[in-house]
Amino acid sequence: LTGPGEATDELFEELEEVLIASDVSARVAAAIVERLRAAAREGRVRTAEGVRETLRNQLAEMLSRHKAPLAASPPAPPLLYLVVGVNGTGKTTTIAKLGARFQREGRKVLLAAGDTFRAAAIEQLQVWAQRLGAEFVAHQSGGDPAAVVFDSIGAARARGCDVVIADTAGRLHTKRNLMEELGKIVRVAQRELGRPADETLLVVDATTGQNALAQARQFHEAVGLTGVVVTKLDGTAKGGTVITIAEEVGLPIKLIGVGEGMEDLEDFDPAAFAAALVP
Amino acid sequence: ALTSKLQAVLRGLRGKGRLSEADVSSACREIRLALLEADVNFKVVREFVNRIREQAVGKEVMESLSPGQQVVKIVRDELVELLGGAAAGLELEGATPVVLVVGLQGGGKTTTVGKLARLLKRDGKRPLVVATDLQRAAAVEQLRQVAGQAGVPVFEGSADDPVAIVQAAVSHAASEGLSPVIVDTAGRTHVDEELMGELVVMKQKTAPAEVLLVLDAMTGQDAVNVAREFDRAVGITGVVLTKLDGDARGGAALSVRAVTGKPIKLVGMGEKLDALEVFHPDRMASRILG
Ligand SMILES: Nc1nc2c(ncn2[C@@H]2O[C@H](COP(=O)(O)OP(=O)(O)OP(=O)(O)O)[C@@H](O)[C@H]2O)c(=O)[nH]1
Ligand SMILES: Nc1nc2c(ncn2[C@@H]2O[C@H](COP(=O)(O)OP(=O)(O)OP(=O)(O)O)[C@@H](O)[C@H]2O)c(=O)[nH]1
Ligand SMILES: [Mg+2]
Ligand SMILES: [Mg+2]
Repeated sequence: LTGPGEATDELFEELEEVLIASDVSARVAAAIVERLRAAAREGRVRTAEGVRETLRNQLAEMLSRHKAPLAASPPAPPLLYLVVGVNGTGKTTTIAKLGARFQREGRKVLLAAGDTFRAAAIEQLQVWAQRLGAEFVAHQSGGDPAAVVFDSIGAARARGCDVVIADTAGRLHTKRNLMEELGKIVRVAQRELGRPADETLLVVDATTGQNALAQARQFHEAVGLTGVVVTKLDGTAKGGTVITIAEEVGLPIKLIGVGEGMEDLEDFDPAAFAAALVP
Repeated sequence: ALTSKLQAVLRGLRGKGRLSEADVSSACREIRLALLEADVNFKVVREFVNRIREQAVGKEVMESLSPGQQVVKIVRDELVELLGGAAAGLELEGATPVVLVVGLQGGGKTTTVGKLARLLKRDGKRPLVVATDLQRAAAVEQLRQVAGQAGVPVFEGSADDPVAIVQAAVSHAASEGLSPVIVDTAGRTHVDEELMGELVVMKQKTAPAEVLLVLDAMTGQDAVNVAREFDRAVGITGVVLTKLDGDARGGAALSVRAVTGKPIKLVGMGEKLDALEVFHPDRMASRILG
């Protein structure tokens, strides 16, 4: 006999659906809920609210396990952030938001137009640079993106910039030649900087389903990521794939995008994220 | 793949009697996992699996196909039927038909407008593309360049209201003998009341022949919410599924179809303007099943 506040079978099924509906993979959702069922069987948690609270803590713990702050103090200037990811996820906009954040901290920012492929990609970043009053480096459309990043590091040193944020073209991880091009950009940047980029951030769209895991795995394998940014969390998608990414690829989730304006960037907060997933 | 998982689960049944409820239940577990992994919405999966269960229980186990293959065939046939039998074309009747291209941020609308214009031009039409995204940085410039690549004219209004721009574009098209009028709109989330309201007004004032929802093939569980809300607000006439040149399984296609009943008309298969194809339900079914 169970009362309304008790941990019933329906509750565990409901919570598994909540996770799946948030794009946590079916496999990871089942494993998480199985641990909750075990905790209930062993009497470690007894009420429905207790189960929900345990789940939230479990999710927050999984997301905090690989937590790492954004690189902020390079051994020598400039700080270099590379921003990568598949098409349309919000890379260019995230770069503008990061630029605004650094400027609020009193740093001198340089934006590098490393997307030399897509129509009006350079113009798009240039508009943002103008809005921010930030330094801007670009070559001709169709030019070599590695050369743009190379030049941007030199320009930052010459102009006394504290941070360079380099944009790259959106690319599907399944396109081998494009992933090799990205590898070259990363190597050229490292050689010129004298150390790996201080951050190589993968931008993932919160509306993306299970493919986000393949994106994280393959971009990480190709160029070595230091963190993940999840964008478009101001929609209804919950971005649960980051739980799978944290669990299976071990990458820190560093930032979230919550809108299209330059202020709409927040630090990733595991507890808040877990609470939004399991109200 | 699903076939081998089902073979394992239904081993030892070949040529023996009928598929029992127990056999079908274990098969349904595998089918559910495969569809969820493919990003089909969990509620759509539940209804789909129940339909499969009804069709499969009591089915005579054949000699020619293994039980696993038999169940996969039931699933595949059901998927193909749900994804929409015959290819649905674009309805471009009337003097100056308007095609509104709408959807979430970053789904591929501007690129798709260019692809569509190029395709229609090859079909002998004289399309006009219209820039109404006044919000995104360099959005108009992007459409300008895309139109140039497609070899079609682009209309950039002087008004600061997207609806007024479309109305002006339609008069311009009518007087210049340009048709159809393909409207690129700003990306918006389905829960943004103001922007969804703007789309409702645009539909009312321009009476479009087509309202195409551009949806990224890698969209996950949220696809049902997006499709339902856009359809409820403006009534979509079809879907363009983009970025199908990646390895996303594309279960969003089934979700959208189940929730709106609207056809998937075209698929985006790359970044270049020639990468737009007709939707093939059978290929999509194979892809979703993995
Ligand atoms: N609602 C919302 N929209 C966003 C967010 N981040 C970016 N966008 C929008 O998503 C669309 C795509 O953003 P971009 O910055 O151009 O994306 P991208 O990854 O650089 O795209 P490509 O360079 O073409 O691969 C734009 O309309 C942005 O305004 C976010 O956090 N929330
Ligand atoms: N690989 C691939 N990329 C695509 C496809 N369609 C569009 N893209 C890319 O996706 C990104 C976003 O495309 P856009 O056309 O700017 O998307 P949008 O919906 O207009 O974006 P907003 O106006 O910001 O909402 C760009 O990098 C495009 O090149 C496709 O079918 N395949
Ligand atoms: Mg970009
Ligand atoms: Mg656009």
